[in-house]
Amino acid sequence: TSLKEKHKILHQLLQNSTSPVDLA
Amino acid sequence: THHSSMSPEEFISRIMEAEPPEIYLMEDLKKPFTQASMMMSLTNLADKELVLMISWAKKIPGFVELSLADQIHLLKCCWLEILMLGLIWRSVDHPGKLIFSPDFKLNREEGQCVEGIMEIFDMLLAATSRFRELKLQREEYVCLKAMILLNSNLCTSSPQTAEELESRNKLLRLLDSVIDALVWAISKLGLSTQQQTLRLGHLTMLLSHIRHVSNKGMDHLSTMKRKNVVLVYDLLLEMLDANMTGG
Repeated sequence: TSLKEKHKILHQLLQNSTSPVDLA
Repeated sequence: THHSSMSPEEFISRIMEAEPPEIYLMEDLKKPFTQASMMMSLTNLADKELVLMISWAKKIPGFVELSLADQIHLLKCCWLEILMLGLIWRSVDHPGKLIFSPDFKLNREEGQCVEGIMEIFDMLLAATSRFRELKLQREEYVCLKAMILLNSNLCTSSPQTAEELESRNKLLRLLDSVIDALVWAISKLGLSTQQQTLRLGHLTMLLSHIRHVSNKGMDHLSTMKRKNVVLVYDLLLEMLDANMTGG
């Protein structure tokens, strides 16, 4: 859990299927 | 298709397709730069590139099969090396210049306005010259970039649980595929067997230089942040803090 909390954006981008270009 | 059953040619073609698109800074650069304006442009570009880097990593065959913890660790360990290798690749045909993006190109001397950055620029330019001498090919470049990602955390973590061990084994098999792909790319260049072996050695030895420059760059960015020269935010902050606290 701490790893996920520490790297919220990274974690979200790795799990998200949405195009990172949209997120940027 | 699973990466273990792909031919090296197929593997390379997949990592070539994973290459991120060209990225633009999209800022009106006011020259001459100040220390703050140059650092701001550099970090803004890095932040944009990082988002695309995550997407790139996910497209490397086998990467998303690793545990999420491994994916995070690998990316946080190597992000600046990956950015630097990309910079070197873009700059390889432009001696004396660093092509951060098509709309953000710097001469060595422009580094003078940021305290401590000239040394890093010089190391990057030296690495670029070496890759120019070796006539680095695109296929080799994409393999080296994947190798940086997959090798970045290999010697700083040891698996404890069965799940960690499984992910570690997957990682090692994946590295085998990338090495096979690089060997195949080199074999296409029409060199003798001995020259191929030497080229493999020379290319992989350059990775230790990139790791060294990346460590210097990380220290530099941390210092700039601490001195409030530049505001670091979003994904870049997460990666930098991770590096400062996580070692």
